[in-house]
Amino acid sequence: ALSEDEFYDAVSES
Amino acid sequence: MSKLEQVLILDPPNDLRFKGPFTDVVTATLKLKNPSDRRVCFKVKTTAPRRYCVRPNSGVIDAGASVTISVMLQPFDYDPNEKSKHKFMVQTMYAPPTITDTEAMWKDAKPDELMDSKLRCVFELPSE
Repeated sequence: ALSEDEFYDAVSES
Repeated sequence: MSKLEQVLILDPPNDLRFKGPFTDVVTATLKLKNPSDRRVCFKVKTTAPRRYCVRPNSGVIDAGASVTISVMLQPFDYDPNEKSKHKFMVQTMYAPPTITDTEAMWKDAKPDELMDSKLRCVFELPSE
């Protein structure tokens, strides 16, 4: 399910 | 556990589509609209932080205002056997009267103050 994923802060610089 | 419903309106609501070939940066835009009469803070999270560049990746949306976010997929070697499992999450909370430290604000937020929406990434090849 979607809720099992680990999310990290998105970065604004590549 | 009771959970607040996402106050922002996301466009697109469920999928972020990226069109290949992925030899160059591919940008998808995500619009966040705040239909409420309160300011809303947002933060973008992803399961694949090294693959995307997100601008802005956080901020505050005034009552009734909208923000357009650019999600830039970095170039990579596309493997047709590997369908993307990347996901994004837009986390939001109503803005406190004054924001002095954004990081502390998110850290101190109680789970029942947070709202989130999840989006799935879809990779499209021109030949498909």
